[in-house]
Amino acid sequence: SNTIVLTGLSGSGKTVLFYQLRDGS
Amino acid sequence: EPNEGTFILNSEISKKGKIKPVHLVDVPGHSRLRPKLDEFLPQAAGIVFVVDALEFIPNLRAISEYLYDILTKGSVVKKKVPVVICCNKTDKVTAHTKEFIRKQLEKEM
Repeated sequence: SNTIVLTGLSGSGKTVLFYQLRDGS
Repeated sequence: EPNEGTFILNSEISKKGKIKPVHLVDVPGHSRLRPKLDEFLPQAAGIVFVVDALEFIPNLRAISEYLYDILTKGSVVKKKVPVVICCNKTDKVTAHTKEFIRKQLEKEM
C-alpha cells in the first residue's frame, strides 16, 4: 500500500497541507 | 468528506530511480467524523498526525486523546504503521517548538 493518512484535530491545517503536497508547493 | 488524491510528491521528482506515486488521504478532524478514519487505517502505510503548533496548549488534552486513540488502534498496532507528528503553522512567531510539543504530549499521555 502507498496510502498515507493525514489526520489531526479540526483546524490543525491538514487540508492546506494536503493541497500543498499535491501541488508541490 | 475526506480529500483523496494520488500524485507524485515534489521530493520524489528529484530522486533517481523509480518514482512512486503516493495516495494521500486527508481525513476530517471533527470528532463526529472520526469513524471515517477507521475506513482508511487498515490500508495505511503511514499516518501523519498534524498538530497546530500555535493553538497547542488549549487543545493539548484533545490532541493527546486523539493521538493516544490512534496509537492504540488495533490496525495500527498490529501492522506497526509508522506515525509521524507534524507540527504545523511554525511560520508564526508565537508557535511552540517541536521539542516543547513532544514533551507536553508525552507528559499528557
